[in-house]
Amino acid sequence: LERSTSSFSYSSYHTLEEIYTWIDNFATEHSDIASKIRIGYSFENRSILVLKFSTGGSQRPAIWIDTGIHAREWITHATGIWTARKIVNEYGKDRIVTNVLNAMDIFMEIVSNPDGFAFTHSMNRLWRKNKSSRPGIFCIGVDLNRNWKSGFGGNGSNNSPCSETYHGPSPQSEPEVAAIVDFITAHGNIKALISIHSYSQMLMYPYGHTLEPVSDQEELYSLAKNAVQALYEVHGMEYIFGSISTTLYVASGITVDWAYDSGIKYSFSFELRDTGRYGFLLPAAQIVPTAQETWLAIQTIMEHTLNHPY
Amino acid sequence: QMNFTGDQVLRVLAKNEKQLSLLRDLEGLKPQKVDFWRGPARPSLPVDMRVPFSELKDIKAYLESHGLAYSIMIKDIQVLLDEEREAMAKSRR
Repeated sequence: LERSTSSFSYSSYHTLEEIYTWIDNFATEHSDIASKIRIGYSFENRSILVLKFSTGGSQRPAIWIDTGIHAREWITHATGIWTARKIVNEYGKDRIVTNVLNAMDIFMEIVSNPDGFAFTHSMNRLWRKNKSSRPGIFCIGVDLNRNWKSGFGGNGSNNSPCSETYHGPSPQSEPEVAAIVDFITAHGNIKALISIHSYSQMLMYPYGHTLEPVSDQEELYSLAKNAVQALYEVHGMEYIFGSISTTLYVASGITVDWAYDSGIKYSFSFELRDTGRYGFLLPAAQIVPTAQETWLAIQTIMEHTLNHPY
Repeated sequence: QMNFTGDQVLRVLAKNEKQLSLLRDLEGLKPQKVDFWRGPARPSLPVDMRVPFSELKDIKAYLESHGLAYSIMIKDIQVLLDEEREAMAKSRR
C-alpha cells in the first residue's frame, strides 16, 4: 500500500482501497489542517469518510463538497482527490483559499458511494447506483441522487427498482444519503454545497424537481456565470449553466434541491467534462486538466460564499 | 468483471420533443438493455446511450426507422476499458 501521499499518482484512477489509504496518509501528513471523519457506513458496511479542512474555531460556517455519488463517474473522485491536495498546498499562499480557511471549514466527501465504486472495479465498470438490496426486489441498487427528500418520487425519477434512476422505497432510505443528511443537519452551519458529477460540462443550481425558479435565482445565475467563466479561462472548456430543470431535465429527489430547501443557499451541481468523446470513460490523462479547471469554479463559489455571509 | 466487447455508445441528436419521447420509449421497449449515459433531456442536448452488441442491429433499425440521426461516440467500450485498466496497472507499477 502507498506509504505516503507523495508517491500517490494524482493523474491516475485508483481503487477504493487506494483512495481510503490515501485519505489516511493525507490526514496524517496534513494533520495541522486536515482530519478524517467517519460519518456512517454504507449498505455493505463500508466506512463513509469525509475530510475536514479547518484552521481552528468551532462551529464555523462551512462548505460541503462531495464527489462520486454515481459510482461510474470516476473523474469526480479523481478531481476530489486532486482538489483536496490543492487546498492544503494553497493555504497560506493563495489569497482566496487562505481567507476562506481562516473563516470557514471545508468538508469533502470523496467517495459518496463506496459500495458502487468498489463494484465498478470488481464487476461492472458502468455501475451507477449503490448496492442496496431488499427482500422481494429483483434488481439491486438505488440512484443516490434521487433518494433525497425534496421532490422525492416526482418526475425525473423512477419507481422501478431496475431503473438506473430508481428513487428507492422512501426518502433517505439509503444509508449513504442518510449519513450526509444527518451530518449536515447536525452541523447546522453549512453555507455552500457542491455536488460533483460527470459528464456533460454543466454547472447547475436548484431546482431540479420543478421548473419554478428558486428565490435566489438571480444571485445563483450570476455566480454560476462567473464560475463558468473562471473555469473556461483555464483550458477553454465551455460549460452551460442554469437551474437543473431548465438546463438539463426535470430530476426529483436530488442532493442540491434538498440542500437548498434545508437553507444552504449556494447549492451547485457540476457535470464535469468528457470532451464529447469518452463519456464516463475519460482517459486518466484528462484528470489533471479537468481538476485544474474545476478548481477555479470551486474557488469562485467559495469566495462568493465567504463574502456573502447569511 | 463484466465484458463490454462490441458494445457501443450512440450519440443521438433528437430534433424535437416527439423524437425525445421516442428515445424515452426505448427504456420501456428494451428494459435494462439501453443504458442512457446522457438521458433524453431537450432537443438542444445530445442523448448518449450505451447499447449492448446484441441489441445494436435492433436499436439502429429503430433509430433509422424513426428518422433519428445518430453517430457512434464509442465504437467498442471494451477497448477503452482495457486501456483504462492498463493505465491503472502501469501507474501502480
